[in-house]
Amino acid sequence: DWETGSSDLKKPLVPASFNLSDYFKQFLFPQNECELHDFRLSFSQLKWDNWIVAPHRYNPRYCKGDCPRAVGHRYGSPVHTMVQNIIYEKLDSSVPKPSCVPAKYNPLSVLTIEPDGSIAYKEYEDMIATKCTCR
Amino acid sequence: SQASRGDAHLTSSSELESGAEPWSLLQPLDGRGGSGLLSPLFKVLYDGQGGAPRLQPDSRALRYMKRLYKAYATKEGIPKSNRSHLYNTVRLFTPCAQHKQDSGDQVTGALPSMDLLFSLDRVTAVEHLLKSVLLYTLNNTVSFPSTLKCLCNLVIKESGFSNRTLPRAPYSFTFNSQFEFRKKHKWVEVDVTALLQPLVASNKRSIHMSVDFTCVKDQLQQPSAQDHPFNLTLPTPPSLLLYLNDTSAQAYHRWYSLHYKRRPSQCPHQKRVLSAYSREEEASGGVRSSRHRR
Repeated sequence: DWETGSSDLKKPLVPASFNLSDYFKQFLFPQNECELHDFRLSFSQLKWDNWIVAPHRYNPRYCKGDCPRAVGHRYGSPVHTMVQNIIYEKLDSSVPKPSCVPAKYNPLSVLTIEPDGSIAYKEYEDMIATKCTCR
Repeated sequence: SQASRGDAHLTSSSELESGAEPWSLLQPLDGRGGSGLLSPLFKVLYDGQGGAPRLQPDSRALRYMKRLYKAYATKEGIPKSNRSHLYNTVRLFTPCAQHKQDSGDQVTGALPSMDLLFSLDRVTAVEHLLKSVLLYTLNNTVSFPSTLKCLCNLVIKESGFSNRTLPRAPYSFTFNSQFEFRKKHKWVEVDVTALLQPLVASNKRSIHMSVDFTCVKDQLQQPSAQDHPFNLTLPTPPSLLLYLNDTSAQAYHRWYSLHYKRRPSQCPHQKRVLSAYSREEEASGGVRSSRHRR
């Protein structure tokens, strides 16, 4: 085998233009990984500024991106997430891959004019995403 | 389950017969049309329209509430964490009807009494009253000595209370509520919590009251030449401010978020942790108090 092996050895292992770090990156950090994104809106865009007096700008943020295959503890994901990924990859691709969704939120204070002309200051739970997870 | 879906189908068909908008069936069933943001959000999702047309509020009231908003929330709208009180809702009502009963008496300092009717339709069954005040706006046309001490007399005009604990109206309630009009203040708050608590708790939909108060100059003040019987006539009827704790799931419960970083609903095993935590807290609390005793 030495002869056949030795001829193989003469072939370059990787194409000259190949970049090793890019090669490993595809395993460690998937492209467009699951993470938090901003979306700044003003209530006048929704034509709600006639009844929502404050805040003027609202950034509810959202989660978007691919979930790594071996998601582990990085996103605070339960083991179930990896099980679901294995089912998707090995057994039945009609079972969806884990999704990138919000895991934690901040509240929002809103000042509104009510239909009867009274004014209300209210604090709502879970109105601004602050952390993403894969589930 | 089939049964509940069947029920839901029944209510939706009966509701539709009554001409209700389909989107309104998505309302949280808190006994009254969903408060605040939810119903307009459902409406937008359903037919793309924003909030219903609204009556325009009083500009002074709106200025007060914007000032309150700046005190309670950041520019991004996040509630400031340096607040200790439990209310997550503040509602300001301007009287839907008012008229002056008499012109008052400048000698005794009695101010003209006002007959006021407030509609509380927007207060939902899940909002519990923690504090309420009558808010007087002072504008610079009001001239009076720098400090006045006042006694407030409130008369609730009519009955119609749903629970027996309240006396038949009209029932009068004389406050010893001492408060001071000071030149530099734009607003004066008269605390009426004790009076309104039972009314709001009994889901009263409107409150009819007459308010008058008698003011005397602050005795500590040295009499000076330009002092003369003051003519304090308040140009505008007061607004009613209700500080409420909204107990619904959508409302932000500050004390809850401070205690437990994550709510049990997000991770069921948390319940065991929570109960262990609370047992441990009681235990340590017990130890602490016994240590105090020692």
